[in-house]
Amino acid sequence: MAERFLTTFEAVAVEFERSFTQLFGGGTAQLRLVREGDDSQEANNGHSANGAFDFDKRPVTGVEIIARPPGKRSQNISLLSGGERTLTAAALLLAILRVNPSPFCILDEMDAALDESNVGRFREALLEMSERTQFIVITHNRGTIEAASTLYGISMGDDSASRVISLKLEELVEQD
Amino acid sequence: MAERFLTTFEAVAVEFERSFTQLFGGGTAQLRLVREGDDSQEANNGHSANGAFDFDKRPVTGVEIIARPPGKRSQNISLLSGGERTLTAAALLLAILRVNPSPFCILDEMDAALDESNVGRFREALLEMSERTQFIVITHNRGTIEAASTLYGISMGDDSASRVISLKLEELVEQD
Amino acid sequence: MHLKRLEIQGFKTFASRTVIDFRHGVTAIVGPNGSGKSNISDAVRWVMGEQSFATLRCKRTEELLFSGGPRRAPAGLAEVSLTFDNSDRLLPLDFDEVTFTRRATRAGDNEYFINRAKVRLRDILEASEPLGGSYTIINQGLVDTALTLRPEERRRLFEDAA
Amino acid sequence: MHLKRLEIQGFKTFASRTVIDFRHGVTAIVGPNGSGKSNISDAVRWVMGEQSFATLRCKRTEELLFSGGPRRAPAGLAEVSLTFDNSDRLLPLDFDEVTFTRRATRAGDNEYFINRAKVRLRDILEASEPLGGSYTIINQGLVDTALTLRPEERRRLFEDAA
Ligand SMILES: Nc1ncnc2c1ncn2[C@@H]1O[C@H](COP(=O)(O)OP(=O)(O)OP(=O)(O)O)[C@@H](O)[C@H]1O
Ligand SMILES: Nc1ncnc2c1ncn2[C@@H]1O[C@H](COP(=O)(O)OP(=O)(O)OP(=O)(O)O)[C@@H](O)[C@H]1O
Ligand SMILES: [Mg+2]
Ligand SMILES: [Mg+2]
Repeated sequence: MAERFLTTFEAVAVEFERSFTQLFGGGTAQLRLVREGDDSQEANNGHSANGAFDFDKRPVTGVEIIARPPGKRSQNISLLSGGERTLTAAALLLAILRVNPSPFCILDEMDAALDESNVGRFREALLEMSERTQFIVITHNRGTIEAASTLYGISMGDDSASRVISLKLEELVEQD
Repeated sequence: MAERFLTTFEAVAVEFERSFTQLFGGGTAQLRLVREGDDSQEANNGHSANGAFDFDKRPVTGVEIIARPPGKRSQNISLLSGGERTLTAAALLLAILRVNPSPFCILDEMDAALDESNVGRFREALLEMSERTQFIVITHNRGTIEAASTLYGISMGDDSASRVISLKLEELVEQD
Repeated sequence: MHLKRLEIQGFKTFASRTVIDFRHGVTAIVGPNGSGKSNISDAVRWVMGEQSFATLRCKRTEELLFSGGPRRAPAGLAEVSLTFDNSDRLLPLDFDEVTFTRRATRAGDNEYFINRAKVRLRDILEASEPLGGSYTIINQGLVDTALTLRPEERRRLFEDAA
Repeated sequence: MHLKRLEIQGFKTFASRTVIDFRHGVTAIVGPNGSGKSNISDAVRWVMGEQSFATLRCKRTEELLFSGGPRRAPAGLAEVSLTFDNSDRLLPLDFDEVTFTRRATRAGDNEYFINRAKVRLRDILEASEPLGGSYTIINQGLVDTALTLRPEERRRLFEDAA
């Protein structure tokens, strides 16, 4: 039980570093275990108090995130911007999905805070993962929509009920 | 003290109904006082338990929001969509500003959840109020940017420091 | 293992029977504010056995049934069905195709079905376990929940994934 | 009464002295993720006397000073000044122009000034009261806070506005 957690954690930690750098187009990040008796890394701005990883037998109390966007110094994750927080959370999600691919994943306006270039990298990461995981994205963002091979338009009828129509990508572009 | 609260409340309640209908392009909404001994309206899906407003001498414990977007039946505000919640909150803010105009107001990505037509109505409401209140809007949204008479572009330099440049509206359009 | 289709009737704004087919690759759902996009995500959570009303943005079962409007009567029943291709037997059920169904009345009675056979909620929860944990549906506005959690709470995400 | 300009130096990502002029009408601030837009809003809150680190997205004063980067040294001092046209005497100070200034060192010492005269925090809070309550700065991601509050908590918004 604790064994499986540690194995999963190590696998996700490796994928997290890779996903983060992919989504940010640079920078670095790590996941770190917090053990009984540690000061929280998140409170210490990412300065490690741990020694060798493998020999620490104290019980694990939590998981910390250290994130350093490109060109910036490592800081408390609370200082990250809205878009940076979204990308960091996305990196964690993609890392978990790479280790343990769920058949499907629904993202409801996950891209809301992303600027154009980050939407582009987010879209590329989804496409790369979409072999093994069916992504269903609810979005208002044209950049994200470009990743879609299936597109549904929802509208509210006069009878207060939702209607669904299947759209072609070219149609949506024309409407604007 | 309680007097001033009630006078302010009544004035804001009137403006709230007007702002809501303006932002949603229809529908209705009210603010209601919750008094000691009342069931919460919000729990009762907007069915009023109160009788005559003016003669109720019980102490006020809170303020409730009843919101009915166009074409829909009055429901618990928790069922509202992301964009509908944003517009309802915006209606409340504009109502307070109409009663008690602050010289300035900073909105940080308030439009993030709004679709194109709602952004348009939001922009019109800001413009209407911008005589008395200087709005500073942080936004990624082109529809909102159209309301601006002053435009600043922020960027991150290689030295990890922010830079500000003054932009012309036509410049921003060209960049895309 | 892949998702095939979702059928919704009487649930939130989906008064009429609605069928959404899912294909390989990314599916995008677009539309104006309040049109019903997040309600689709709620329907999937609900049919997979979600018990938290707060997560479904309401307070009781009654609020999940189409409440009617000026031009349409309320629904007496809400029903959602989610169908999977199970040829690889990822789900521990001996069927090539598996459909989970959940039905509820205005009074609050819930019924559950797997391939039209009546089952209990726990059967749905057990059968759907291989489909992944809490992180497979990310609600609107809760994108960065993982970052706001305390380190101790965050470890539960990993236990889910393990 | 209107806002004239904001000057930021050494605060969060604004390592260099930055001047932002405000004119009548709507001012829009745009830029990529992480460029510093919300930091501008934090600077305004901070100079107006904000005491909650959580609201400023950090844990101590040290985190508000430019922390440096691979190509630039950290700042030893953070200073923000906010200047108003006070010809209508909305602010209870006998000046046509009023500037609030706040300064902090890495050690956490804060100093406050009104038109370059050293004052206490409470003087800033008292002088800025006519500028409006907590609702004049809406933080990113907290748009619908008013709706998530309980009715009892929401009444405080009205008391602020009264
Ligand atoms: N039981 C119900 N009966 C009728 N309408 C309902 C019911 N439950 C929710 N609604 C309505 O559904 C709407 C919200 O739908 P939903 O959250 O899916 O919108 P959305 O398309 O995601 O919009 P947004 O882009 O703003 O997030 C609200 O207007 C709400 O009143
Ligand atoms: N004291 C500091 N020193 C250096 N950098 C800092 C400091 N405090 C915050 N930052 C950096 O500021 C950035 C966040 O800036 P801000 O929140 O203003 O971005 P933003 O432009 O609003 O972006 P978004 O569009 O994503 O909301 C983060 O990358 C953070 O690391
Ligand atoms: Mg939604
Ligand atoms: Mg921001």
